[in-house]
Formats: sequence, structure tokens, C-alpha cells
Amino acid sequence: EQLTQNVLKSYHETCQLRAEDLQRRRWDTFSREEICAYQKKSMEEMWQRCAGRITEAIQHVVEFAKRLHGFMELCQNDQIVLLKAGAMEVVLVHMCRAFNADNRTVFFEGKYASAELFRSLGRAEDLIGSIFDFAQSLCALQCSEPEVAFLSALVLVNASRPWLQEPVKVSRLRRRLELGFQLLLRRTRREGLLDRLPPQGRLRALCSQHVEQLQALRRRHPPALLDAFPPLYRELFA
Amino acid sequence: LQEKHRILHKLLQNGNS
Repeated sequence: EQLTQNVLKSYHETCQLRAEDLQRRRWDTFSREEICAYQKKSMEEMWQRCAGRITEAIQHVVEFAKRLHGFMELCQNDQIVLLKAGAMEVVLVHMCRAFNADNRTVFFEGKYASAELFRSLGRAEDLIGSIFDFAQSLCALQCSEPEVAFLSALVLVNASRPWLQEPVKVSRLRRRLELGFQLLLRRTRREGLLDRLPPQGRLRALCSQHVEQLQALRRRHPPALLDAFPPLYRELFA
Repeated sequence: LQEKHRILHKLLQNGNS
């Protein structure tokens, strides 16, 4: 019970956008002119913008991790390993809250945006399509806020990440989180959710696709391109 | 690993903000 309260409190304290606000604004979409303005941006500028928004979201995930009971008791190496491998995955899970499945739009820079707004990202368009599909499939599960909180913690605390120094300790923390999640699901009669969650490999594949697209961008542009990207983003993905 | 991830390491070291 204590662990559940801690997961929920950590999640609420570090949530970037409140669910009520996202719901209230879910039909506030970009106008045709605004979409065209985004489409006219250079590929470099659009990448930088997206990297900026991803980095902001990741900073919230780091704060969430720091508040999770047991996370800061892991060795520093393992804290970094878990965040490096899992932060982007958590951001993708959180995206289902900021996604309107009825018109396939996502909250981006103040309004809801369709996939076409990201056209200037160039070849990364496939990646955008895959991310939208993932958000759509997660939205279909209609997860509550406490469920998203636990899913975030479980994506992060994963004992099978490579390069962990103390996987047993991570595994023990994960087991406690799993128990807390099961109790929550039992209490809310949502046990079926566990069988309907997308396979973990799907999140991993999306993250690999993101890094591959970034590498392709770097191959096509001078190294100075990345200088304009947020330092934390470069550290994690470049 | 901490050396290669100085920013992340620093964020983790800072108190809850």
C-alpha cells in the first residue's frame, strides 16, 4: 500500500501535463496555416524542436525516478543504465495521455497535431507513424492515471537491461512494483489489462528506430548540426 | 558510465526539484 502511494505521488508530482488539461484541450488542433508553417520548417529545425520537447519530457521522467522508493538506493551506474534505456520508453507510454485517438493527434507545442505536421522531419515520417500507431493501441486500453503511473515505473525498473551492476537489487525492486500493480488492478477489477499490454519489444523497437533515424540524420549533415540539440538529448541518444 | 553521462548524473545528484 505504501509503495502504491509512493508511485502515485511520484507520478503526480512530476507529471508534465495534467490529464484534465489534456482532456479539456483534446479538440484544440492546429489550423491549416499553422500546419503549413511547421511543414515549411527545415528538417534540422524540426528535429531540434522535437528533440527539445523530448528532452523536457525526459527531465520529468528523471524526477519521477528520483522520487520512486528504492530507485536512489540502487548504485549510480544502475540508475544511469535504467534511465538511459528506459526514459524514452516512459515518454512514449506517457504519450497515450496526450493523444486523441479519435482524430489521431498528439499534444505538441501547445495544441494537438496530426502526423502530417511532422512532415519536414523527412525520412523520420515512418517513425512518426509507428509512434502514432503505438499511442493509438495504448489509448485503446483506456488506462487510468494510477495505471500509467505503475506502467511508467515498471518500464523504468527493468532488471534485464544490459550493463546493470546489481541486477538482483533491480529485480527485487521490480518485484515489489509488480505486486503493487497487481493489487491495484485487483482492487479496480482490471486484471485483464496485463494480457492486453503491448509487448515490451514494441517499445524497444520504437526507441531503436528513433536512434537509427538520428544516426541517419548525422550521416547526412555536418557534425555541428547536433550542437543545437539539447545537451541531455545528445548525451542519451547521440 | 557516470563520466559519459555527466548531465544525467548531475540531474540524479541534485535534490528533488
